[in-house]
Amino acid sequence: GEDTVSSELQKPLGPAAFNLSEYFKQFLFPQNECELHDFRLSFSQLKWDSWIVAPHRYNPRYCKGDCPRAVGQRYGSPVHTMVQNIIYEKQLDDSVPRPSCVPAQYSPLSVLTVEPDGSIAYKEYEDMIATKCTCR
Amino acid sequence: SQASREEAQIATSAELESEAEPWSLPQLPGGRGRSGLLSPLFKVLCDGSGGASGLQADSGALRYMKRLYKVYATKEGIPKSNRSHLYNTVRLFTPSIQHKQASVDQATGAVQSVGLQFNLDRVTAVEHPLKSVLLYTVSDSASFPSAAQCMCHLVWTEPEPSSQMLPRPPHSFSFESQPKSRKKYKWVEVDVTPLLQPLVASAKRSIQVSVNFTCVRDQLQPPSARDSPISLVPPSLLLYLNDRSAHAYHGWYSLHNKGSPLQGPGQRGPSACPPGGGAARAVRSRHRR
Repeated sequence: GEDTVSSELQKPLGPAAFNLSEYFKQFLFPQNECELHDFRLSFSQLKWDSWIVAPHRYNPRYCKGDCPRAVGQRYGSPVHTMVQNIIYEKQLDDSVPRPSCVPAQYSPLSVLTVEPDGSIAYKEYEDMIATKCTCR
Repeated sequence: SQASREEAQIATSAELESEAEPWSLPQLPGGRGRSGLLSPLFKVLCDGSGGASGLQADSGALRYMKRLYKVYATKEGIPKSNRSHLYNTVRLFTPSIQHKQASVDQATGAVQSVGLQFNLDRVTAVEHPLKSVLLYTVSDSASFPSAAQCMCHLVWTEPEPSSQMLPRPPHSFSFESQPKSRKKYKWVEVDVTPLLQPLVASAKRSIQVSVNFTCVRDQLQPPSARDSPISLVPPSLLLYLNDRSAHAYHGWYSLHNKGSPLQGPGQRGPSACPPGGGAARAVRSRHRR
């Protein structure tokens, strides 16, 4: 990014609109990058608490944010992600989107439900809580 | 060993299952398709109507299953990592009562003969039965002796005679009643796995059984306790199952597989029952050394 910064510096500085420290901050601390977010859900909100007895609260989490251009190992992204990024940036094909921020790992969830016939089921389901995000 | 063969079968069938299972096909509740969480989720996504409605659960059964949930899962609802059992599904069925006779025998205490019918419609084809238990809820703990010698007589009564099945002889076995909880409610579990296994595994949708349950009091009890009759609610049926489908959690498989180099052909695999199996414990101690 050095040449980017130097070319920026050559531009005439508008006193009111340009704050150097703010400008540098966006490079040092990436904003809105792909990361895991909490989302606490209670089944009573969905009016499902009559048949989902436990857990009372469920935090499925979700992934949201921008995928940096050179993802590399920090996200555990495959090489394919970089190739897709290049196709997107070179606009080789409009239908190819930028890589997305999606869950990469999950943990299971135990659920206690009352079945329609009145019996009670304890079940353990795979992949119900996102624990890690990736770009791909 | 049997257990490791079973694990291999489960792993291959889980792979087959995931390939064959069309995720995108929603199946509505009420049919024999998916049970538990997925059908209602599909229903919500398909036609927007909320969740599954149905019969009320029995409060005693609900109390037991909430307690079981706390034992098996963390507050966040994640299955606890220290589990050592193979099943990822536990179903509790409350019976419909066919007939009931009760008489009190001074020597042996209350004798109750109860005809019960359990409707197992919710057990799906991918849920493999591992253990079956008759669960007695004793709400009046004062009248139930903490230690008693109990005798349970089970007589299977088939809903319709089927040519392949030979009439089953009555089964009776005795056990020391070990109420499971010190609190107001007690539960007595009677393991009927060997007796019920063929019926549940044969995908029978309805099981009828006549149960006689007698308890001989412990002589050390004060006379007053001995005289008061035992009040027993007809038992529920607890099925421990292993759901082999791709969306069920098989964490135990990876947990136990991590230890697989230790498990040579001569060693037993993980127990299908709750911890306490001697062999399972023996494997662990060797591992530590």
